[in-house]
Amino acid sequence: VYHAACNGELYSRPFIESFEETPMLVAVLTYMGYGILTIFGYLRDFMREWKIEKCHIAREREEQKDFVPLYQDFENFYTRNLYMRIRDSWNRPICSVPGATFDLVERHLGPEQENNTTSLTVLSPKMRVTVKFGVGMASTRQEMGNLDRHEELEKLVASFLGVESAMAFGMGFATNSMNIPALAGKGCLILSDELNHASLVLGARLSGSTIRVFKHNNMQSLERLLRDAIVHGQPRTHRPWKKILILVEGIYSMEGSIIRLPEVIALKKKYKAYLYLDEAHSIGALGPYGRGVVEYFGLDSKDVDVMMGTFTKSFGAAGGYIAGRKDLIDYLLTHSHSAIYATSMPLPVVEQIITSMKCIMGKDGTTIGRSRIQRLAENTVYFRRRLREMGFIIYGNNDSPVVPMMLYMPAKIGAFGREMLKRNIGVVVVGFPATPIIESRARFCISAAHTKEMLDRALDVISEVGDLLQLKYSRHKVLP
Amino acid sequence: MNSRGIWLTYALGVGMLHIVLLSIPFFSVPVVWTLTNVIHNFGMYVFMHAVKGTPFETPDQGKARLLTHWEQLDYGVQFTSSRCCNTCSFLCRYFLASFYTKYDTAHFVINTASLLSVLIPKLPQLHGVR
Amino acid sequence: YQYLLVTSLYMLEPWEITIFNSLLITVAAMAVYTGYVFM
Repeated sequence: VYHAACNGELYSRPFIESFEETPMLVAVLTYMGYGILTIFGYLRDFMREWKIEKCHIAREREEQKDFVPLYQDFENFYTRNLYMRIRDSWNRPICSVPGATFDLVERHLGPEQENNTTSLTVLSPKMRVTVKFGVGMASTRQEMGNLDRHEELEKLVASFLGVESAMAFGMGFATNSMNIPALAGKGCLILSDELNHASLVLGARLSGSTIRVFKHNNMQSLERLLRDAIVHGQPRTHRPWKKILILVEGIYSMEGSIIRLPEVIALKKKYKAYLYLDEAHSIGALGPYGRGVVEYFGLDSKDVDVMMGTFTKSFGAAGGYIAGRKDLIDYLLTHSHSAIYATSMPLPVVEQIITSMKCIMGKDGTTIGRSRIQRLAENTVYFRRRLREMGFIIYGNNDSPVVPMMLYMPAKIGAFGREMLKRNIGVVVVGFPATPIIESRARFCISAAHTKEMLDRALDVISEVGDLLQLKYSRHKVLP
Repeated sequence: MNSRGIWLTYALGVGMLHIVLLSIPFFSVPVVWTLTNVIHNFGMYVFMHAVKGTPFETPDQGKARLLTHWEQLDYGVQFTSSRCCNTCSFLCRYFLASFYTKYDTAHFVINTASLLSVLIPKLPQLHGVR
Repeated sequence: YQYLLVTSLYMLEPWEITIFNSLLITVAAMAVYTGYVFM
């Protein structure tokens, strides 16, 4: 079902997203598949219970039987009986630096599997910094762990995003889960998208605020919650909320969808709410200069109260940042859990981020960054269009560099991962309960480092495996 | 329980169970209907009202661990479409089984007992009652 | 291969696949026999 919202005043570019419905026959066969696996799961549990089959999982000793059970055995039913059968598709150690191609370790200690290795050239600045400062900080930002390179990085991030000030953290997940409790607390209301990342969910829960969930990327649902919140106030006392914080992500990596930011900003201005934007996947990947979803829609970054992002995806590093007004950052520097307890970001990682961010901004005197951003956008549109022409069901926005391709049946999750690996292509596959039961999928992450030849080879392999596994379900075949 | 195709799958599954039982040569039609009704109700009782928790880890810090599937349905909201459909399907099968067993007393008692065993736990008054 | 994928037998072990297939064949044979008798 295509959404093309180009109402003149809000969107500066076509906004096209598609979420084709699961074919009914495929849905029925998917439930049947899960039913068969569940029945055999119970059979296996029965055999383990009666010692017919050797049990490899942790369990209490006989003497401990009278205590409260340590292991919730039913809670691990899926892990034990479904995930274990195809977990080789997930636990695959990578033994090279991230890039367009990388090495995988063959599980059975077999020969290292060549994946046409061309790892990133590790630049010398990081080596120098590693020798000079070591690999860890061993202290927090508020004590000995605050170095000039950190401050330089934060100035660079602030100028990259076009805001007053920024603050960097050593871990992306912690950036959300440790700072949201510093921003909201009792008497506050958090409006969260239903498909938000676990770190946002954890941060919202830790804050003690009241949490209400709106449908994914659905502005009517968000406006209804805002209206209710303003009109009715807090439950029982009906006092007005101290503050209302809207939590959204720039790109939802599981859906491949892009937030409808112009509408969210319009709503937050109308109802005087605060906006927290998590750009984990969109920073460095969207917008003509890679400044994320704010630049992609041509909006003003001052309209977003709290800008958060990570350095993992597009900067080949780790950690996260929070950016916004200076008083916000000063407040977080003194009140954030991460600033007080967590060790600050290691210097080699800081160096890597500074190097790659300067490259993207063009401050290193080259146009590599700009051309990479352009290449990424072209690769994305090309890859998505070709997959759709082949007949696969692709979710999300045309411009999102994360491309979910639907697999549906549980057995096809494992089969797809294995068949692709046989042909030297690494893919990420995701199934229930991380996705709805009838929406298992594979996710492709497009990189600017991919050449057209690489993309074509990957597309040919995907088409071949798609024919083998019968994955070309789409009924809206796009004519080439 | 309200995702796409789940009710069609459920109907096909019950139909499949009935056909398998019909295929057993020495079962008569009334016996097959009563067996379909009893096996289905027993399976749904175990699945909906006996087993507690979720078969996978949920990020709700264990809130659902002590709730049965029926209590977790639609976050505990009563009289939703899923709940109503589920309850009506039991009643339909009960009427069909009574009809096809020609209201024979023995079958009627068995079917009625089986129906009550799955209908009583569905009452809103028994939500969370142990 | 499609049969294994659609019924998820692809994820089961060989002896489990054997159990499932023998059950399926038994039910199908009974259905055919009963159908024949009934007709």
